Amino acid sequence: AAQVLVMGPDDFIVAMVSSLNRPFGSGLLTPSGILLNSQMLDFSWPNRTANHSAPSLENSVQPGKRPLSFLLPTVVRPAEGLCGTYLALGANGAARGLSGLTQVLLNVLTLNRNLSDSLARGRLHPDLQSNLLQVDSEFTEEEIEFLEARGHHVEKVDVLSWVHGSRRTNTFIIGVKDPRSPDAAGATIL
Amino acid sequence: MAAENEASQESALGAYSPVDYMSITSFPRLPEDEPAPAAPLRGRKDEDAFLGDPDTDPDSFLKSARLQRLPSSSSEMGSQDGSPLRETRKDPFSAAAAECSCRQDGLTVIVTACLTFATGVTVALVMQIYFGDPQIFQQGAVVTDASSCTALGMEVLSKQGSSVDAAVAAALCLGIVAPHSSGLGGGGVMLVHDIRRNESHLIDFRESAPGALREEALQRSWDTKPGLLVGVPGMVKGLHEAHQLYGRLPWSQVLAFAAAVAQDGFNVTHDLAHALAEQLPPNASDRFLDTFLPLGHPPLPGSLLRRPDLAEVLDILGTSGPAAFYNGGNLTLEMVAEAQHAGGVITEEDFSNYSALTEKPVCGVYRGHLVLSPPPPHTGPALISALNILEGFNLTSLVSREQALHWVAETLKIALALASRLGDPVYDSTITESMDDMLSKVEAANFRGHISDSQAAPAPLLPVYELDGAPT
Repeated sequence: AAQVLVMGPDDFIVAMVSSLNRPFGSGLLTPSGILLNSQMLDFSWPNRTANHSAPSLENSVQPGKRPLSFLLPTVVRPAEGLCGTYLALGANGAARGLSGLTQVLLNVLTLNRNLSDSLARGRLHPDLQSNLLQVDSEFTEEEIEFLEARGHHVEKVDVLSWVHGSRRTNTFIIGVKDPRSPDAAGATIL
Repeated sequence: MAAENEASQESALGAYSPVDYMSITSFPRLPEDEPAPAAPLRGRKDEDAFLGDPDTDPDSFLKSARLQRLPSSSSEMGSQDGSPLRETRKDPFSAAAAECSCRQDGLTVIVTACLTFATGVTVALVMQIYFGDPQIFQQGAVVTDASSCTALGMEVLSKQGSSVDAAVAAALCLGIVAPHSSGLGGGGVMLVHDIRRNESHLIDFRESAPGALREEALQRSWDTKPGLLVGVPGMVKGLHEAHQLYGRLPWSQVLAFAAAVAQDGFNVTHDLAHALAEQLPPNASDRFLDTFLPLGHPPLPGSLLRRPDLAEVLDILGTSGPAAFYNGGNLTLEMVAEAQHAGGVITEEDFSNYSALTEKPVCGVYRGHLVLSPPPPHTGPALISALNILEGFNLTSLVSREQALHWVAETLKIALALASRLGDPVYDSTITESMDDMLSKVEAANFRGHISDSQAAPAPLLPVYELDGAPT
């Protein structure tokens, strides 16, 4: 999925996530150069996956229906008043994106870390089908050992998801990319 | 003669002394039948000349002023027998007083004019602040998956485009620079929040299933017929809808920004180079290979790639709007033909029936903050449920990171299981009930009670349905 986050001088926050599903979508390219998506893969139907997980009736294929989506552009603002922290966040990586967003929000709003640090810290994701707890390369061996001691089956992977963000505190605004992404960029007007 | 001179000076000062206007106007009156002074009173010009004479000694000026004030300070005029001054019934300064009156009127006019002008200017400035375009370029930020698209978003902001203008241009740019992850043939979701009004809108342009798509067909041959996987693309209608609601620059201008990127070319990103080297679609067509591997092999990061074909499409969309994409024109026919040729069932009617949805996001309060996220079929409610569960743990900087990670892992297992129950609420009314449960703090406390501080749950607390079976 591709992410766009904007906090403009007009006091609007825009968070957008778009997708073609698989890389290059269906791989079908029209003569005009439009790549067609493969989004119907996000529906659920019996015997689709090797792990034979139960299909979701709520997410079954029906004409005109939109499939389940983990595209989660997220905005945070103070619950009361105007003063405080505003956030715009986006994530890729499907279900791993939900895990990533949760942990970034926790870092910023609970542990009071700055946005750059919050995006950079290691993240985990429980893969429910395999019952493995995936952790990214930022995790230390001590952390992995602790989790294993608690009964988690840990699998280390390079990257789980990219979470980008923008933060506004009163009139100070900053845009920050996930350091795991080689090409993303955040720019701020000072 | 001296008295005449003094009277002459007195009249001059009486009218124009800056010392005390009220004192001077209470000077003793001269008799009506007073003989005309040998030296005539100075005319206005003479007086001006006197006052304005740079050679006049300022000390003598002040001295004479003091002298003239002395009689007026006496309360008993008759006791001043030796005084040359006599009571009079006619104000010798009547002409001057009338002049003063005129001058008072003039002053009133001037003051009134100044106040009116100042009020007008103030009102105009206040209206400009609230209703006009910002005159000072304030702060802002743009983040995207590609630096060139971030720069484009910043450029749109610098040209007084709205935040949504910048987002639309940047999103179209990503469709050119990152074709492995998004594009005109895809879909997405945009969340727009107005800080001042505390209003949010979610524009959902997720792809929808073609009218003729059946589960059996997908079950049978989804992996051999890529055309079956194609949903009705929502990108163009969604971005256009967002622009209609919040755009400031003309639609054609916003699209022209992105068209220029496609026309002029861009540097291949590391991510695109990697995808072209290792994640090519199975049975990629010659057209695909010619477009993305023009030299016969994957491009290196940083090499220039141009997309004049997409520039032309964006020009058409800029001129004709989304109708060119959805209403049976050449673009629609091409997409339908391409998908059907690959086993798909999408039709022109599917395109013309498509509409982007504008709705309200779901929200939850987490530690004094309002968290806004997309409603089903997106999994925003599961995200808020995870936060609600975590809110009840004693998560502070004093708690060890390892303990916090354990709580987070257990919470996410529940949240992901909840997410697997979601789908399109238009087709299943129970999803709205599931969503309400997920947003409930009471339900979150119930889930939290099942999480052990020291042990991972041996089995999922909730039934888990299929989640993202295919890589995205």
